[in-house]
Amino acid sequence: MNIFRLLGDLSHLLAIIILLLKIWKTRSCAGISGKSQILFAIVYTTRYLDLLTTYISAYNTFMKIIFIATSYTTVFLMYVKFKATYDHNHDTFRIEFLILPTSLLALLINHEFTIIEILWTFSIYLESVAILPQLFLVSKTGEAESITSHYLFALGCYRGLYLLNWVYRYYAENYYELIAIVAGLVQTILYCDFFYLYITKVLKGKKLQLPA
Amino acid sequence: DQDEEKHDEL
Repeated sequence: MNIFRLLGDLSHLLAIIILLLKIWKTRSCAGISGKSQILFAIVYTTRYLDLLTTYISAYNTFMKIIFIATSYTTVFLMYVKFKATYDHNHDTFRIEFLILPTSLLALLINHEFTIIEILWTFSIYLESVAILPQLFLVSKTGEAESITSHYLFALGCYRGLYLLNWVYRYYAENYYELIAIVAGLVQTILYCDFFYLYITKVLKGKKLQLPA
Repeated sequence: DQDEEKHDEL
């Protein structure tokens, strides 16, 4: 465990807490893409199947359970409890366009042709694009509430920090994991445009509004 | 081993 990895995990946790608090306090999930949240639930379910087979550490087990549990909680809040506030008219990204190609890619490019390994690889590929429905929703409505922007920023920082973790591990431990590095790079690049808007607008107290 | 290290990442 190095500092980048720890900060990455904490930033990920922070993103989830911000999102859950936003939904709970405002009793509304307006502006949040349920499709992205479903994709994240799929990502954590398929990635953390190793909870059943491999024990790493108490920290590892705890975080994995938290990520799985909170992703299902978010989906439940959006599709059941606060269903009436869900922005389904704008949340129209077709998730099969992400699930099918990433499944295929996981079958083709993986380290080992076993179920658990293919599901792990699929989860890495899917995670790298899972935010697209959310970014699509923001671009469709042309704006995002500040709290949604903070959520997206924390979530983007998480993968960015994981990249630094990979750079560190490469130099310090001579260890690298190419699939995770490339997917993490793609994921971070997808956030770049958003990061730019966040820094130039939201941090200066303005609402995130896309240029018309 | 490699496999264990990989599953340590979240």
